[in-house]
Amino acid sequence: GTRIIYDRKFLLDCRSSPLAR
Amino acid sequence: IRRKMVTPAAGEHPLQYNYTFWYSRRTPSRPANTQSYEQNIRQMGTVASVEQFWKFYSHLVRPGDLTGHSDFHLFKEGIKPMWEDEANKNGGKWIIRLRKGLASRFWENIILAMLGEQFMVGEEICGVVVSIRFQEDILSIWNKTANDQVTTSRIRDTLRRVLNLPPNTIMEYKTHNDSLKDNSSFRNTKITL
Repeated sequence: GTRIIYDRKFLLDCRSSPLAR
Repeated sequence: IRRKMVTPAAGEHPLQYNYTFWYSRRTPSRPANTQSYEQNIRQMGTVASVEQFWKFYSHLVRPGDLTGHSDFHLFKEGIKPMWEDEANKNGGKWIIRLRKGLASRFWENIILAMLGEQFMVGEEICGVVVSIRFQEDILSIWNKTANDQVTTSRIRDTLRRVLNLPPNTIMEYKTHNDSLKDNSSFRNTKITL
């Protein structure tokens, strides 16, 4: 199967999403 | 106990695995036998997406601000952060000793690497731990198969990269079987430079 890979920058960018608050 | 299944909500970015946060704290005078360890470990919450992770993590105390003998654990859902768990019993961990003041930054970096599937070792990663102690703090990453050298070397090399460790950093590996035998997490490790 495929693996869900995220790099550090993407993960850090998600932190400011309204969904993450 | 039945728990509500945790799933990503609409618009969220799913993680490859769900992860559960645990917290443990020990009174130094009390012996660290299995029973007292199990009694002192507390499940805090499970996350299934990047956004759920940040929501949870942002409300946690930073490990560097914890006092005394305490640990944060982030493990794949269904794996207890105990040597005896089915997923851990043939496993072991890499240990990195940190001088005081570094724990919060390194903890965040190792978590992001695990959640983002940066280790490329299939199903091998079980979880990560930050252990706050009096003289130093300790970061560990647990994997399923201690005698799989290809896997353990790849984890070590990925750790060096994602934590940006200086080349002379001492890396120590300890099997959970050895930890069970000497009832200690961080003594008598195998040291690699």
